Amino acid sequence: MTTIISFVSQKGGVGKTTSATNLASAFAIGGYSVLLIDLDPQSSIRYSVGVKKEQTQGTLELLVEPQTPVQRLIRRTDLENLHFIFSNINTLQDERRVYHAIEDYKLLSRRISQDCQNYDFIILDAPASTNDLTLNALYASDLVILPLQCESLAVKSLKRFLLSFNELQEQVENKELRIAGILLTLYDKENEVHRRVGKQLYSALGDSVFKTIIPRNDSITEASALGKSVITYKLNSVGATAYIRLMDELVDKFNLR
Amino acid sequence: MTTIISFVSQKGGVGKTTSATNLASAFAIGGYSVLLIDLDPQSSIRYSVGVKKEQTQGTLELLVEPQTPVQRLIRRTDLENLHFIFSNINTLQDERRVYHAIEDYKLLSRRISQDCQNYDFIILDAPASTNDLTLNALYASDLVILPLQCESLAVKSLKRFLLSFNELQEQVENKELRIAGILLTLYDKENEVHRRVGKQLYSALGDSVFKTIIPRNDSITEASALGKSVITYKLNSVGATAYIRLMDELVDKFNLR
Ligand SMILES: Nc1ncnc2c1ncn2[C@@H]1O[C@H](COP(=O)(O)OP(=O)(O)OP(=O)(O)O)[C@@H](O)[C@H]1O
Ligand SMILES: Nc1ncnc2c1ncn2[C@@H]1O[C@H](COP(=O)(O)OP(=O)(O)OP(=O)(O)O)[C@@H](O)[C@H]1O
Ligand SMILES: [Mg+2]
Ligand SMILES: [Mg+2]
Repeated sequence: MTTIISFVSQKGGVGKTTSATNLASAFAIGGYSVLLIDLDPQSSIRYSVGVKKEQTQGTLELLVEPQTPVQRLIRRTDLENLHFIFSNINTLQDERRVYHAIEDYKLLSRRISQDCQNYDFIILDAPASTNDLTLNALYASDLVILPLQCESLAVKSLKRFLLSFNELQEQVENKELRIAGILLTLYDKENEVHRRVGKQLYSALGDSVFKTIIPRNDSITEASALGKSVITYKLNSVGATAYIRLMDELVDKFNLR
Repeated sequence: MTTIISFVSQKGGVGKTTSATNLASAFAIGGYSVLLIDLDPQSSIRYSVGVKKEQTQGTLELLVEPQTPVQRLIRRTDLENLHFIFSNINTLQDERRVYHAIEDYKLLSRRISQDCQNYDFIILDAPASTNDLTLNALYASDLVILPLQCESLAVKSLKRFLLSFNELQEQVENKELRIAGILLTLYDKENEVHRRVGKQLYSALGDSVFKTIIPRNDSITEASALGKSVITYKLNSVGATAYIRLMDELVDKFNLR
């Protein structure tokens, strides 16, 4: 049974890529088999999972060439149990082809269910947006995690996203889009605004906010400067420990063992 | 003579909105007349310039209803010399209508030149992307500022952006898209990665990086929590001073007096 988890947020720079990469790595070292798919044209993930050689095929073929088998797009990473589809949406032309193909919001879900049922987890990283690419990710997912920085622009953007989430829900047939929870990221306990906003979120939203908080942690910045996830860079760091705790909380909360 | 400046970056959360809002406010208190246009469906700017009353018309009409005069879309803010067009691209439907209209990359430029020539500066905030909305902003601009956080994912995303910038340049006729410079934002001098990346950028790119650096500054987070720009919140703060210095550097470098 494969569980598909996506990291979605219209707000930029809140830790979507960092969280997708590190949760995937945590599952992989925890013995689960994991496929990580980068849906963002920025293609940030390839810099965090140690993929050296320039790939040729990836997310572009996944979305615009339905005849190319998904197995051909899958790459290995520096972690045994972690496989990866790299984002190769490089030109404006590529982007336009993708946006044309994904007007069908069930596309990604169909492609994933074709060849990828042998993974325990599939993790999707989406770009900062609420467009059709995000709708595709939402429709394909069993659980949606919303990373949130405890700052007012991010909170306002989340409110707007949750409103459009209802609209997105109406657009899809016969499927309930499930938000697994809000994940507080880049949290600085010395920052008065972070402390205040964090408290407000827990009291207003209770269980829909994960108990695990991802603190702002220099090991994460250092790991990414070295082209690694913090899990493979420094397993005993505050950052890596937080993502392992998130994995445990997810497995318990949604009975994913 | 109106100068049009845009803040563009494919990377999310690097301070595009914060920089657009605060540079616009700095020009306004410096006595210039300024129009700030929010092109991001997230509509973050309305929370930073003290626009209380829910607007009805804005960026949506600017882009999809060419018969609506631009003057009708312009709102006042809490600063006398600062006017503003608010982003009201609210539903997925709205976004699709916008993306359809902006396949014409000259659209925004035409709309701005219709009614807005009485401003000294027009400042554009774009969403994190390289799509047609960004191309519209680039084509309409005299000067493009690229905010950059000194972290490896942002630097890699900038490199990718500069490659697609050349492609964007080829797509537009008879106009040279001019990058005014790279602006280092959210800079933390205690962070070893920031110091190293900053040094590398100055030695590799020299004058294309603004001498003014915007430090990470709690006054900026506090101001945004209060729905203000840091200029109107605390004019003598480190954050506000940095944006005033950026204004001076721009005026000198490009002779905008
Ligand atoms: N917990 C953390 N501690 C320190 N730095 C972090 C943390 N999480 C993320 N970062 C850094 O913050 C920046 C933004 O994170 P990231 O790129 O993962 O966000 P994103 O939401 O994927 O951004 P985008 O909107 O561009 O896709 C990156 O430079 C990343 O290395
Ligand atoms: N110099 C700074 N010091 C402290 N906080 C800052 C600074 N600049 C921006 N911020 C905060 O960092 C976050 C990201 O900034 P901002 O929203 O302006 O970036 P953006 O590039 O416009 O993001 P998006 O990609 O979502 O449009 C916001 O919460 C903002 O308040
Ligand atoms: Mg990302
Ligand atoms: Mg913004």
